[in-house]
Amino acid sequence: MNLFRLFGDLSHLASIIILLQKIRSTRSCRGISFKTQALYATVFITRYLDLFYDWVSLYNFTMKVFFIASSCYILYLMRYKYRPTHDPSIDTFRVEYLLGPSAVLALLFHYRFTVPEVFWSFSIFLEAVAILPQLFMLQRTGEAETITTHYLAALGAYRALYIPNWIYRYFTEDMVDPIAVTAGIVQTALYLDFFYVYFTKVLQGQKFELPA
Amino acid sequence: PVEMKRHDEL
Repeated sequence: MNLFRLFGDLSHLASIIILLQKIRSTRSCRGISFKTQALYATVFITRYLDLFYDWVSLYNFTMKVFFIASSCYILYLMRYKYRPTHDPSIDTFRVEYLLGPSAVLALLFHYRFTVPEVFWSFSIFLEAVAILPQLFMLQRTGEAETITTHYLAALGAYRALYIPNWIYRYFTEDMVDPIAVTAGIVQTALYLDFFYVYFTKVLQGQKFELPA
Repeated sequence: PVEMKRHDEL
């Protein structure tokens, strides 16, 4: 464990807490893509199959359980409790375009050809692009509530912090995880546009609005 | 460098 990874994980944790806070305080899931949230639940469930047979640490175990539980809870909130506040007509990204290629890539690139390992690869590729329905929705509506942008910023920071973590591990532990690194760089790159607007507008006290 | 043998990251 190094500080980059620790702060990355904490940022991930913070993003989920911000999202729950957004839903609770506005009593609405307006502006949140159900599809992205469903993809994240899929990512965690397919990645953490090792929960049942591989013990890493109490930290690792607790985080995995938290990510699976919170992502399912968010789906429940969106699907049932605050259902009327979600507008499916603007959440129109075709998730087949993400699920299909992720499955193909997982079959081509994995560390071992076993069910949990192929699912692990699948979850890595899927996570890299799972934010796209959310960013697509943002692009369509052209604006976002400030708290929603804080959620996205924390999520993006988590991904960004994993990159120095890998560089650090490469030098200190002589370790490299080519699948996670490649997908992680793609994933972080997807946030660049968002970060630009976040830093130049939201952090200057303005509303998140995309130019028309 | 060695490839990651087990998945200890989240």
